[in-house]
Amino acid sequence: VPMEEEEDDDDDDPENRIAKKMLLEEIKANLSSD
Amino acid sequence: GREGGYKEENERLFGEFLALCTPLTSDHPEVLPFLCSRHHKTSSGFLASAELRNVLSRCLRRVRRRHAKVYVYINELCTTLKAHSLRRKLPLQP
Repeated sequence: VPMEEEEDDDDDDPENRIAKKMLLEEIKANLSSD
Repeated sequence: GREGGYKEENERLFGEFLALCTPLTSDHPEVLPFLCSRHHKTSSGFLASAELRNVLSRCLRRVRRRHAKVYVYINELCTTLKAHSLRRKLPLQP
């Protein structure tokens, strides 16, 4: 069985992904309300 | 206490935070201008507060340590600034 690669959180931190999504949604909402 | 507050120090820390985050957010260059627009809308009292100085110092320290969470710290700062934004008071019509 091949060893699973350890996730490098430098690229793919779940908390970071959620925060990024929230920010981008807020930016989009702000743009559309202008 | 500091009579002038922490305005200048906070501006310096905010500039440092932006400089640190710029290369880390090159995949979404619209994020930092958004953070700046939040900063512009923040009340002057909060911009000169020790509370903001603490938040900025903490965010700077963390982003230096963990580049992978840069958006978490930007989001935290945005939320803090939003909570202290100037509210436009519309005059009530008689």
